[in-house]
Amino acid sequence: EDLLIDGISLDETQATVTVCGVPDQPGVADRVFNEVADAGIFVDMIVQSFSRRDSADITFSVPRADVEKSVATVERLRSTIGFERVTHLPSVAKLSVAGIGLRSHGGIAVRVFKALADEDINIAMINTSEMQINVVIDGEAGSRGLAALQKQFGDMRA
Amino acid sequence: EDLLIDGISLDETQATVTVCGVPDQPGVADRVFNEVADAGIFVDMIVQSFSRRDSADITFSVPRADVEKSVATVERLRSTIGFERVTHLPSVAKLSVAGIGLRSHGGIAVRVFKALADEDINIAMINTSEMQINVVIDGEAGSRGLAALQKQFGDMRA
Ligand SMILES: C[C@@H](O)[C@H](N)C(=O)O
Ligand SMILES: C[C@@H](O)[C@H](N)C(=O)O
Repeated sequence: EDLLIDGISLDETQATVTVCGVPDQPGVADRVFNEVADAGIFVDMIVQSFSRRDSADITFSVPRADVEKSVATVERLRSTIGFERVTHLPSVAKLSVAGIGLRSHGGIAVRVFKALADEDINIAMINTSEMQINVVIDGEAGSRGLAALQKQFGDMRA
Repeated sequence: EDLLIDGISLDETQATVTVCGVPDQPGVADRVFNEVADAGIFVDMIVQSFSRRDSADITFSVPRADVEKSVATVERLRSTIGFERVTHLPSVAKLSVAGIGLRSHGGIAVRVFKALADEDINIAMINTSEMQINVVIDGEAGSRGLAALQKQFGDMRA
């Protein structure tokens, strides 16, 4: 079948920061990420799933060494943009499945969720598009999660 | 500089569905997306940014023609997994910036947010990784958003 997986990888170098309850108005994402970029912090993933009653939560991932600085950087914006609070996960594991022909990747994503669920691993963050499926789980669960995915997709390696 | 953009694209075929307040426990994502897949619905993006007090919001995108069916499919799970509610946006525009060397894509994402903010376009959903930056905006704002991005990145086309 024309569904091939380029690779399954585990990234154990990151942390996540979530800005909860930012106003859901034009210019907010611009402001937050300009501030973080100006602080010299490298951002990998940015995820905003939804807004509730005019406010939204935005989560982004950074190298673990930069998590405190990231939280402090966002806190500086409290009076200008206003938000409920900033929370963070100092240590996460990011599992990525990248592939050729992931156009029907919906089928792949379901298998990723199933493999992790079968290991009783909780999914903290999901970020999928046609090129890559990313899930973030607890920092301690990385190798177990990777093994679960390798077992699930053993038949499909390119 | 080694930052090149493969392409900037506009997808005006999708809708989004958000399941709000699902229990943040292993197996929930597996359950939801198995149900949606069994209903024969093609899912493009899946985004979960954060969980608050043991519950999470998961947003996914589907072809516009399948949005009602998607909502009904998720509703069927109400008694088994439990969630607050299901909401949807029947018509969204997805803007994607894909590139070579997006490793330092943080800089690209900020420019995407700025370009849209300057047009007073609100960002409903964000989904970025090292291969692709996706933002979802109102279904009506697609061409205006695309034009803003093409102007912003005019200098960087591969
Ligand atoms: C929440 C944030 O994404 C906001 N909607 C913006 O456009 O910047
Ligand atoms: C919310 C959902 O992602 C849940 N945490 C799961 O692991 O399935």
